[in-house]
Amino acid sequence: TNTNALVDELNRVRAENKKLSEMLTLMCDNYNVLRKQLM
Amino acid sequence: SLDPNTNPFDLHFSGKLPKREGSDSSSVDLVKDEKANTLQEELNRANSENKKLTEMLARVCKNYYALQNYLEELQSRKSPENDKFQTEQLTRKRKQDIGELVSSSVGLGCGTSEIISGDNSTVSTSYYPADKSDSSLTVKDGYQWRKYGQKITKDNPSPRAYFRCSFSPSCPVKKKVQRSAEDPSFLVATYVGTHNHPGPHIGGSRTVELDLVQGGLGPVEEKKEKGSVREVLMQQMAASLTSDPKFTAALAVAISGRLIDQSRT
Repeated sequence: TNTNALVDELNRVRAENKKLSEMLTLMCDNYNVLRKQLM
Repeated sequence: SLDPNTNPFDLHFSGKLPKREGSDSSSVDLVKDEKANTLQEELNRANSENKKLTEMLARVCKNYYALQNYLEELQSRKSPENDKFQTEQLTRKRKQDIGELVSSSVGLGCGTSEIISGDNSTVSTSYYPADKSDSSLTVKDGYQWRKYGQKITKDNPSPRAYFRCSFSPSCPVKKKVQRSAEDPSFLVATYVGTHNHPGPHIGGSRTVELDLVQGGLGPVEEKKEKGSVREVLMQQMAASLTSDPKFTAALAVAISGRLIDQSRT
């Protein structure tokens, strides 16, 4: 049971990390677009 | 009980030993414990990565909005139309009879509205009851907004906050929020334009701009809040690739962590 709970939690955190990475990519892209506009 | 006749090189010696009761179950437990430990370590690692990513994202968001504010300021200086609009709004606001407007609805989360149709866009003004001590200039009107500026001028010392719809640039709506000069217990929100996406869900959604502008993202535990922030951010992002060594390096670290993580599983 403990192992199953750990696996579930791990999957949840990994999925969250994946989303965060994607968002970070997009945010960086957007940031760079703004920077280019200013240059 | 040592037996001098025991051959230590006998490969089958272990098989001759008396079997202990429950040895199978204890070995299974041992394997389970090891697996649990491995999982726990992996979970700790993922959590730490999650924390780093969250911090990094908050930092990028903060930089992004700072830059955006700066850019908006530059653009507003260059745009005489914007100045004209602001002057018109100030004149208009002074003429309004606030008592009449407030008496019709002083509900929680609902603003009283007045709509003026212009040549190109619709201008509406809404009043929201707000605590005098609240200096956030945030009104809950159901839509999600991005704050792009705040200013105080000599002729109008009350701070004004400028927002645009989170669906910008596809949605052109902008709003200005300021405490009412006539009655400081109300915030006045002036909206320009009409939303071109589904309507507000009053009380159901939350404004996001303060999380990003002021405090970064909330703690990891606040899953619901983070979820909504993410959704908005995902909607806001435009897909375009540019190069910036500082951020790409940070990103590479984050993504390589993910790749290593995936390759392990």
